[in-house]
Amino acid sequence: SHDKFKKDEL
Amino acid sequence: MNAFRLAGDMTHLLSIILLLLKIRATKSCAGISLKTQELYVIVFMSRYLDLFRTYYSLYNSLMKIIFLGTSMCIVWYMRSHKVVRQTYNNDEDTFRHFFLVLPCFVLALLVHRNFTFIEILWTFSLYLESVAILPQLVLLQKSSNIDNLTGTYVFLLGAYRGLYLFNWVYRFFTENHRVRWIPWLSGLIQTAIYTDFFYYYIRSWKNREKLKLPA
Repeated sequence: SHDKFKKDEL
Repeated sequence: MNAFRLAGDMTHLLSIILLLLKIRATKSCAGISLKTQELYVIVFMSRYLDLFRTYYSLYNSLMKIIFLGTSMCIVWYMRSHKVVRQTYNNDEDTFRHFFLVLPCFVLALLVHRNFTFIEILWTFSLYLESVAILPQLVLLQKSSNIDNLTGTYVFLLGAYRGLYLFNWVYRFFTENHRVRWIPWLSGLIQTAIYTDFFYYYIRSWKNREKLKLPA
């Protein structure tokens, strides 16, 4: 979800 | 991780290595904007605040530490290294941080996804990153002599977010169809700001001429 993108991108 | 994303990260990393190489090998930071470098420290500190709170992968944590460490190291060189700091274009690097930091912070307070401390700072970091290159571009416009390392550094730094745009398009179609306006629009604006620079950089490269930006 949204948080996943946030955590795995720099 | 897809190829666009990896290429983007590697381009970003390479740009930083190139800048550190220039500073260490030539003992000079001529043509580099301290304002932009300080903005990057603020960007990374506000975005990677969750570094020790949430763990995603070793790659991710390592890259965050590298970006934080190198950005602070570059600022240290430009401010405190006894030889390097004398090469800094103090008089030409006139852009005020304040005019970028404050509007970005206000915008993050107004336009965000969740009103939490971490989320606001994350949003602020994206807004600020999108305009952080402006002092550097202004400095380059004033410089009559842009060396190759500086030109290539800015080119790679601009290319990195452009590659992230492709990564987002790719992820949109392969992972989940959800619109993420804040990073997408920020990334788009960030890349668009470089358009002029890209044009002159590629033209000078093709014609084997020295890079010069019109004032």
